[in-house]
Amino acid sequence: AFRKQFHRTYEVSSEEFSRRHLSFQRATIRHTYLNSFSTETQSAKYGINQFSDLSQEEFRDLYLGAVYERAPLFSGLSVKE
Amino acid sequence: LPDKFDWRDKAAVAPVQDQQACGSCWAFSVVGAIQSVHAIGGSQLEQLSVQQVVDCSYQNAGCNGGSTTRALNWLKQTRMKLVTQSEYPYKAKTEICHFFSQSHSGVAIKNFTTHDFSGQEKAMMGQLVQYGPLVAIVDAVSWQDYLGGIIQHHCSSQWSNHAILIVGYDTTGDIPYWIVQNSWGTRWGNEGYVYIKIGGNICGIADSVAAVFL
Repeated sequence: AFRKQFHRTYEVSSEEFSRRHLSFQRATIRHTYLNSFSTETQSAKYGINQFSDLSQEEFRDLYLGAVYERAPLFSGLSVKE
Repeated sequence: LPDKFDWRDKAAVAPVQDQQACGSCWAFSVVGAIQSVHAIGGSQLEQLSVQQVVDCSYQNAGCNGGSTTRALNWLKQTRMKLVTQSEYPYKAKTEICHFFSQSHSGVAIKNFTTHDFSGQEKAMMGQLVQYGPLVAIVDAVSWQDYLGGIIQHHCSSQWSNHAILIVGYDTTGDIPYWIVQNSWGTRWGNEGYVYIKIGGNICGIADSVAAVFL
């Protein structure tokens, strides 16, 4: 169902399928943990999405491309502002 | 400050885009802020070229990642005019910088500010209302699994790795939150948006926040 929903083309018998399947299983374990923190209706929900068959390393490498640079602390508005 | 504010209500925010498998979030957030501030200034909202920033901001590494501060600094110092997305379309890979003539129309920035608003998110709300959508850097590791709702846990400050665009906030409910546009397409999160609790510098959203001026 996941492959169909997110248009994945890898075959069930392939090496890639095995790898993706493992990442997917690990994602479902993560979801249980992440969802265990809050019960309020507005709280964030975690579950299966288009990134669920990526390992966490792959996800970081492909999608998290920002370099943090320290910024000066905001010192309040000037009198003019 | 109003209890609730959203630049989308003023038709100043372009649709959610998809960076695909390319670490170009830094370029999407910077270009998103510029096109919004351009529209707030009275121009028609138009999508500007992310690929131009990916290819030409030489101090950054294109799809291998970059810094929003460096990109804004480069835009300010070179006075590079951003052309439209249709003139320089997004390819999700780093390519050779394509130059346009000086007479070619485009949008350049005059200045920008970057501040750490940790502990001062109310002042950050003021900046959003006053200047337009804000560029911010967050820790988005747990966003791999995000489906929707207001994020209150599972991410750190000072370990930022992803650039986003803050377009509004809402303090009317039990949990006040930032309205954040991401660049992972509309199938992710709340139709491409993520909500982050205001206060406590959740995900490091207040660590490095930039406003642009045209």
